[in-house]
Amino acid sequence: LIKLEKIDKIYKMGSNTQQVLFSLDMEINAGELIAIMGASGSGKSTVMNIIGLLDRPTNGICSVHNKVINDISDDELAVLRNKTIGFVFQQFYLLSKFTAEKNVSLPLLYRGLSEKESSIKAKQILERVGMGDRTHHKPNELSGGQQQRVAIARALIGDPEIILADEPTGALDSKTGKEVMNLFLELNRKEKRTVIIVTHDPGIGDMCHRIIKLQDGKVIAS
Amino acid sequence: LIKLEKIDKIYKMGSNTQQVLFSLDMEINAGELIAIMGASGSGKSTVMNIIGLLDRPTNGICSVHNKVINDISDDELAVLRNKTIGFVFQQFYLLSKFTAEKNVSLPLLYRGLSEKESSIKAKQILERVGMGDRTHHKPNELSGGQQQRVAIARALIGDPEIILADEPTGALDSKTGKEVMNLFLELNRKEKRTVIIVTHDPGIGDMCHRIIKLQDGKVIAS
Ligand SMILES: Nc1ncnc2c1ncn2[C@@H]1O[C@H](COP(=O)(O)OP(=O)(O)OP(=O)(O)O)[C@@H](O)[C@H]1O
Ligand SMILES: Nc1ncnc2c1ncn2[C@@H]1O[C@H](COP(=O)(O)OP(=O)(O)OP(=O)(O)O)[C@@H](O)[C@H]1O
Ligand SMILES: [Mg+2]
Ligand SMILES: [Mg+2]
Repeated sequence: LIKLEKIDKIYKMGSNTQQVLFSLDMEINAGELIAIMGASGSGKSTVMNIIGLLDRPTNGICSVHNKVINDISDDELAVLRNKTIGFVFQQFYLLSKFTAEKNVSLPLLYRGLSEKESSIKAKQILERVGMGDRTHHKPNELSGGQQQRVAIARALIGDPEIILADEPTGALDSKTGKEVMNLFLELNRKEKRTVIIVTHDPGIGDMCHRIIKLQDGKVIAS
Repeated sequence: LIKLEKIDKIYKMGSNTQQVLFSLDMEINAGELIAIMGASGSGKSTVMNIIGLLDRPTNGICSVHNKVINDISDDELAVLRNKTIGFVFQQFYLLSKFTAEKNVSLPLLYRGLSEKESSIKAKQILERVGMGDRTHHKPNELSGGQQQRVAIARALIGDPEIILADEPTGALDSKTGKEVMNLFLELNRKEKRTVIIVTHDPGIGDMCHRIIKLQDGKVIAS
């Protein structure tokens, strides 16, 4: 489904460069539940941004559904991304001026659903992550773990084929974290979504089909 | 050292109110190493902001060193806070226009230390949290866990009497998380700092003198 071949990522910093990914290879098959683990700074979010079509590699080839996507335009990339991928960001990136409900319903409004329909679906998915009683709060009126759950709801509302979650339980207590993992497990097993989770929690790794380990920008186990 | 008595926190939301803390009592003694645990949304960050003199309760009495501080002015509160408390925020709150080193050295510059001296101390503490090779990066050029460690360094650089850390290992892999905990343990045992850590990690709770458990805005165990 997604294939990364010999991927480099190199940032320019003034007159210096910082290489972050080194000839990285990775294959994700449809319907897999995968954990990506590795030390802080090892390149997990960087890889996720490339898999999630939010960033382009400096070198190497990305393919989605066997179609090479390195050379498609930014607009085409955005269309493919919005259609296929739901992304839970490590930093949430909720819109501060909007309520939880509005934040979650936005992807559906963009697809042309009515306000009424989007709002109903948004409330449903917020209920599912235990946020049913806080739909009218803005992000700064929510706890860290509540904001994380709103970000999860927003990623899932468009029924994406591929779910990318960057440390989705980092701010959650273990009970709430388990509920979120059960939701991802259900989406994978019952609805056949491809789910890729960056996590520091070995317990989550154990629930997945396989664990891809990163170290210093390279895959050391798959 | 810090005493909270019958603390309420009530937010106004339009024409409604949201009560978040309910007649909460808490006592922190000098030199203690304390974990605060509880479900997402239970009030941990709210309590930390009151202990950290960043927020005032709606009702109830706060005392620091046996001096009631409810009625002191905002300026006096700020002076007391900057002198006594180092705060690692759940959302980090790093300044996006400055490098890691500048972010960490700012508290010392405010105290009147020279640029040279502040920069040396900042680099030392950044080295201590494993960030010695990234001091010139801005926050958006750092991974989530790297930003968290810069926030930790900034909280510690002023040698505060009281260290408040709101989920300081949430974005860290277990090895880096252990290194951070060892740093807090050392500050508590060798330097006698009072350390209060909000955490979802029972492993961290076990390392502390005691665990204060919150549920729905109340203390249920201490
Ligand atoms: N814009 C940038 N310029 C320079 N270096 C960068 C930039 N963005 C990220 N980096 C570096 O890339 C490396 C990998 O970052 P990444 O965010 O992928 O790590 P991570 O594995 O997700 O870490 P964490 O577990 O802490 O979230 C880090 O060492 C970081 O300093
Ligand atoms: N400005 C606000 N207006 C209304 N409600 C608020 C506001 N700020 C916080 N809350 C509510 O206060 C409650 C407690 O929030 P707090 O941030 O203290 O939780 P927490 O225990 O730190 O959770 P987490 O583990 O998710 O970080 C939450 O239910 C939240 O919705
Ligand atoms: Mg990351
Ligand atoms: Mg919190």
